[in-house]
Amino acid sequence: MHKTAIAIHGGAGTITQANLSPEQDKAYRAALKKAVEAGHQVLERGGSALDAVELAVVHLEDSPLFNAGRGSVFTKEGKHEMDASIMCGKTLEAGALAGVRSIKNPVKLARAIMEHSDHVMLSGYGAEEFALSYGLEFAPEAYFFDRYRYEQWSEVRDSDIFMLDHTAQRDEKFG
Amino acid sequence: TVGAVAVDQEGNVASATSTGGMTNKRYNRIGDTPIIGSGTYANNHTCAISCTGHGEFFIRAVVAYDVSCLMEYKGYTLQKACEEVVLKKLVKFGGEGGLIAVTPSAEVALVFNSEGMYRASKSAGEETLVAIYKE
Repeated sequence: MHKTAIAIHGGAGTITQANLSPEQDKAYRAALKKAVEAGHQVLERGGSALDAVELAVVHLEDSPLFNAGRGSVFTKEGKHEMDASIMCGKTLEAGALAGVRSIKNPVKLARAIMEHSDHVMLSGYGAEEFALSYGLEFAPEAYFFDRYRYEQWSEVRDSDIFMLDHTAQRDEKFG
Repeated sequence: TVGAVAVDQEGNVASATSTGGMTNKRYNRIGDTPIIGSGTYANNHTCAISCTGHGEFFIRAVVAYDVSCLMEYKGYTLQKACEEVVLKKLVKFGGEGGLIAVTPSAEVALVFNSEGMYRASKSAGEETLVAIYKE
C-alpha cells in the first residue's frame, strides 16, 4: 500500500500580513484545513486520488474566501465566469471547461466531461448545456455575490485594469 | 484560483484546479487553469500539479507539463523541478504565482514566487500543514 498525501492551494499573490486581519487569517487557515483534511479522509478510507482532489476543490469552491465557485470575482460586465479542470495520472484522461456561468461546482463538471464525453475541454454555453444533461447543480447569480469581491471590482470597473484577486491594486489609474 | 493534488493508496496521482478568473477581466479571457499542461497536469510516472497565479505567463511557460518533463527526461526531484520552473523560468517571463505538486511516492512540493500562497497539505501519519505567507 502506498503512502497517501494531498496538497491544496487557494491562490497566490501579494499576500502580506498587512493585507489580512487576524480574523481573516484565522478564517482562511480554518477553510484550508477543512478542505485538505476532507480530501485526506477520502484517501485514508481507500478512495481514489481523483475523488480526493475533487472533494477538496469542492470545499474550496463552496467558500466565499477563495476565487472559485461561490467566491468567483466579477468580470468587466459584473458577471462571474469560471474555469476548471481535472486530470487522472493513471490514465492521462482529462476534463476541462472555460467561461461557464451559474455552475455551482465547476470541478464536478470537469470530472463529468472527463468521464462522460469524448472531449477534453468544453466552453461557455455548450459546457453549461452538458452540465444540464448530466444533472449538475446550477446556482443563481445571487449565490456568487460577495460584498468584498464587489468592492474589489468597484475600484477598477471603470478602468482597463484587471487583477489577481489576492494582489494589491497597483497605482495604474489614469485620468 | 484553487486547486488540489493527491496520491492514493494505489500510487495513482490526480490534480484539479478551479478559478473565477481575474477581477474586471473581459473578452471571455481564460487563464491557465483549464488548459491541461499549463495549469493542471497529472502523470503517474512523474507527479500531479495544480498552478495558481497570472495565467498568461503559466500558459506561455507551459508550467505544469514543464515540471513533469524535467522529472521524466532530466531526472530532477520534484522540489528541484518545481523550483527550476517557478523560481527561475517563470520569473524570467515575469509571471507571479506558484504551484502545488505531489509524486506517486507522496513527496509534496508547495512552491511560489509571490509574497504568499494560501496552501495546505497532509500526508499519512503526519500533522496537517497550513500556511499563507513565506513562513
